[in-house]
Amino acid sequence: RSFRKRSLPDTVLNGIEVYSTKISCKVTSRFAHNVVVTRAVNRADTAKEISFDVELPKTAFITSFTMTIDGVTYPGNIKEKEVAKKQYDKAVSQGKTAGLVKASGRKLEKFTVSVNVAAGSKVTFELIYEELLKRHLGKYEMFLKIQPKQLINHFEIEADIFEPQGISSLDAEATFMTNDLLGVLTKSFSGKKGHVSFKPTLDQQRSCSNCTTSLLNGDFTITYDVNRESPANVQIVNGYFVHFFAPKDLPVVPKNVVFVIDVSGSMYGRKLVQTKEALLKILEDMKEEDYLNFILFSSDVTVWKDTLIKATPENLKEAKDFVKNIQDQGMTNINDGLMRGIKMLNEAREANVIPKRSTSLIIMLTDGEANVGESRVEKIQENVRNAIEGKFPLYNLGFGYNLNYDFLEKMALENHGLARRIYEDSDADLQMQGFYDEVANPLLVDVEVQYPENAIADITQNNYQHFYDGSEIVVAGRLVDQDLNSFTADVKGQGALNDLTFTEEVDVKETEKALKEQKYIFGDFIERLWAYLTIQQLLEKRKNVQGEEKENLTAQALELSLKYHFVTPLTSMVVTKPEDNIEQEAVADKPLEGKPEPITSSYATQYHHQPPAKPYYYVDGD
Amino acid sequence: PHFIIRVPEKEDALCFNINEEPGVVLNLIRDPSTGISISGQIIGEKKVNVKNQKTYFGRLGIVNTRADLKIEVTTQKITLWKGLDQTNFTWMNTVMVKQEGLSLQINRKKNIVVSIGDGVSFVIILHQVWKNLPYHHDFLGLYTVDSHRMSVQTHGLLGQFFHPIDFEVFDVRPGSDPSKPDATMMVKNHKLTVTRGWQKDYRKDPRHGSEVPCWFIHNNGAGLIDGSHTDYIVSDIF
Repeated sequence: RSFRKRSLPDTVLNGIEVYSTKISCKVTSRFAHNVVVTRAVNRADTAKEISFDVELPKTAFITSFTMTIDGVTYPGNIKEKEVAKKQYDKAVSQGKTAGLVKASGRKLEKFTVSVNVAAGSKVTFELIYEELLKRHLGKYEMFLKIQPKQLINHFEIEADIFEPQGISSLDAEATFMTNDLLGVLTKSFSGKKGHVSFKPTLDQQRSCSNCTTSLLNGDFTITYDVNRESPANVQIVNGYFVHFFAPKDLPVVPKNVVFVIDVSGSMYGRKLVQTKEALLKILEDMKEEDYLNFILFSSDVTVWKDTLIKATPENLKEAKDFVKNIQDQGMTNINDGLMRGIKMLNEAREANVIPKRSTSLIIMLTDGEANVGESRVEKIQENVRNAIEGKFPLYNLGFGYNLNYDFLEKMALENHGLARRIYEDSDADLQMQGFYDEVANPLLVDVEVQYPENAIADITQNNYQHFYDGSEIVVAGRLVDQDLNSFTADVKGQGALNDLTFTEEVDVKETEKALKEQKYIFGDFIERLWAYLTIQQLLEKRKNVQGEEKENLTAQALELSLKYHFVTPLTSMVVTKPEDNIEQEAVADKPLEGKPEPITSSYATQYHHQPPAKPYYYVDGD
Repeated sequence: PHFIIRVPEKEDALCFNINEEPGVVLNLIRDPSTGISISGQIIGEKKVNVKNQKTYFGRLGIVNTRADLKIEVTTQKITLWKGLDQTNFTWMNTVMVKQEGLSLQINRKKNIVVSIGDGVSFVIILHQVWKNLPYHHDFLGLYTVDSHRMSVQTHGLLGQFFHPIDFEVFDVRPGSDPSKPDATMMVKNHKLTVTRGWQKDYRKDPRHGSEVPCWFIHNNGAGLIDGSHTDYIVSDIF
C-alpha cells in the first residue's frame, strides 16, 4: 500500500461512509425473496444527499422499501396507481416528486432513491423484491447487478436456496471476478439446500492496490437446477399448491418453421448482417426431420421455396446460399409476409406434406412498423388471428427500438407465442440464436395439466401449446378442501412418438408436513408464488382483450397486487422522504417493456453524493 | 430366477429355477407370428463368490418387430425405441404412454404394464430392496396376461407353456425335507422326480408376495422344458 495522507478512511466519499451493503436472497422452490440493505452515515459537517440504488430483474416485483433515518422509519406504501398518481400529481405540481424505478438495459430495472441527511446522521435503506425464477435452457438463473459507488466496510451477498426436489447443480460467477475475489466466493450444495456467499474485504474491493474506487462492478449470477428423477413435483403449504413439471429424455417433436424476415431498407447494414449470421447458425442446428422455409418481406413478399422443405443436408446447403444472398430493399409489408407464411403452414398440414406428429411455428423478425400494404395494426392482428386460428404459435422478434412493440407483443400473445426484443448490439445474432434455441426443442405439444375439479380453485394457466426442453411448466392454485388427503394431477401431452399422460399422486398432509419441517422456507411462499404467477398471467391476458373483460382482469390483478404488496404495472409505491424538514413523496412504478425509453445518462449520474444544485425530478416512462 | 407355470386344467402349478451366471441372457418368449419376443438378463447378488448365489432378472427386453418397437426395462430406467427414436423414463414416473400398437403404463416404483397389438399384456414388477442391504439388490419380475392371444408358434422358456400342457403326478412320498414331499411326474414323455413346494407370486403384493403351491422340477427344469435350458441362452436382450 502506498503511504497517503488521509483525513478520512477510504470508505468515506464526499463525506458519506457506507457501512455495509448486504444482499440476502432466499430461494424456496424457485421463488426468490431478495432483501437489499445498505447502511450509511453522513460524516460531513453539512447535510448531504445519500443515494441508494438497486438494479433488479424486470420480472421481479418490489414488495417493500423502507428508509430509516436516525431511528425514524419511512416506509413505502403500495397503492393503486391512480390513487398514487393523484398524490403524485399534486406533488409534481409543487415540484416535489421523483420517479424511483426506471428500465435499465435488457433485463433490469433501476430503483433509486436519494435523501438529504443531516451531518452525523445515519440512514438504513431496505428494499425487498420477489421473483419466480424461470427455468431456461436447463437452469434457473438469479441475476444481481453489483455496482457500489464506493468501497464498503462490509459488503456481502448471501443466497440460501431450498429446493424440495434436491439440487443437482449450483454455480455462481461474476463478471468482475478476479483470482483474489474467487477466494471469498463460496458455493456449496447438498441435498435440498444450496448456499452462495460472497464477502470481499475492503482491500479486495479496491480496483487497484491503492485505489479508493471499487472493483465490484458488473453482474453476479447464480445458476442452479434441481434433480429430476420424477418429471413432476407438487408442493403444498397453507392450502396453496405449486406443481412443477419438466420431463426429460423425451425425443424432440419435429418442427415446421417458417421464418418471416423483414428485409426492408431499414434493415440495411449491420442488422441484416447479424440476421443472416443468426439464420446461418440456426440452419446448422436444424434436424433432418424438420421442415422450413424463408419468407422475406419488404414492399413485396418473396419466398425461398413455394412449399415447406425438409431439412436435408442438401436443402440446408441451398438454404444457406439463399440466406447469404438476402438483400435489403423497399418498405415494410408485415401483413403480406405473415399471411404468406401462415398459408404455407396451413397448406402443408392439409396436404400431409409434413409429419402428422410435428409442430408448426412462425418466427417473424422485423425492425419497423408496417407502412405498405395493410398497415392498420388492428387489421393485421385480425388477419393473422383468423388465419392461424390457434393452430400454431407466432413468435415476434422486434429488432431495435424503432418499432411498435406493443403491436408485435399483442399479436404474438393472441397466437399463443411471445414477443422478444432483439437489442441492437454486437451480440444481436446471438440473441436471435438464443431465442431459437429456446423454441427449437419442443418435447411435448398441446400440454394440459388436469386436477380433480372439486379439489382445487384459482389455478394459474394449465394448458400450454408446447413444452420445450430445458424449460418448466409451473401451475399453482388453492386447495378448496382444507381436509383433503390426496389428489391426483395429470399432465397430458403429445410427444414425438406417443401420447403421454404423466400422473402425480399427491399426499396433501405428507407433502405439507415435509415442507413445514424445513427451516429454510418462508411460511407463505407458495401463496405468494401463486399470487405472483396469477398477477403475471392476468397482466398478460389483459393485453389481448378489450372492454369489460379487460376491466375484470385489471380489477383482479390490482386486487392481488394490493393484497400481496407487489409493485406491478397497476400499482405504485409511494415513498415519503424527509427533505429539508418538508416531507417529499416519490413514486416507484414498474416500467413497461412495450414503451421503452432511451436511457438518459443524466438520470444515472445525478445522484453521486453531490447534492444537485436543485433537486432532480423524474417521471417514469409508463 | 424362478419360473411358475400355472396349469388351470389341473388346478395346479409347476415351477423350476434356472441357475445361470450373471450376465447371461435368456429367451423367455418368442412368437414369430406376432413378432413379439421377450428376453431377460440375469443378475447376481451384490457380493460375488457367495455359495449358492441367488440370481434374478435385472434387465428385460421386449421387441415387436412388426411395429419396429423395442422396450428395455432395467431396475433403474425404462427405455422405449420406435425405430431409432428413443424415449426414456425412470421408475419415479407414473406415466401412460400410448402410440400405435403399444400402450405402456409405468406405475411409479411398482410395475409396468405393457400391452402390445391386440391386447397381449405383460406386467413387469420392480422388486425394490433396501439399498444398503449387503447382498441383494433390486430385480424384476415378468408376468404374462392374456397369453392365449399369442400364436401357437410361441416358444421360449416361458412361451412354450402358453400352450396346454398335460402331466401326471403319482407316487407321492416323503422327501428329504419332511414338509416337502417328493413325487414322480410324467410330463412330455419324461418321468421326473419332483418335489412339492411353494413359490412366490408377486403380482398383487410386490413386497411379500403370495405363496403358490407347485411341483418343483429340479435341474433347471430338465425334462419339463423343451431341450436344455442352455438352448435358451441368447447373445442380447434384443
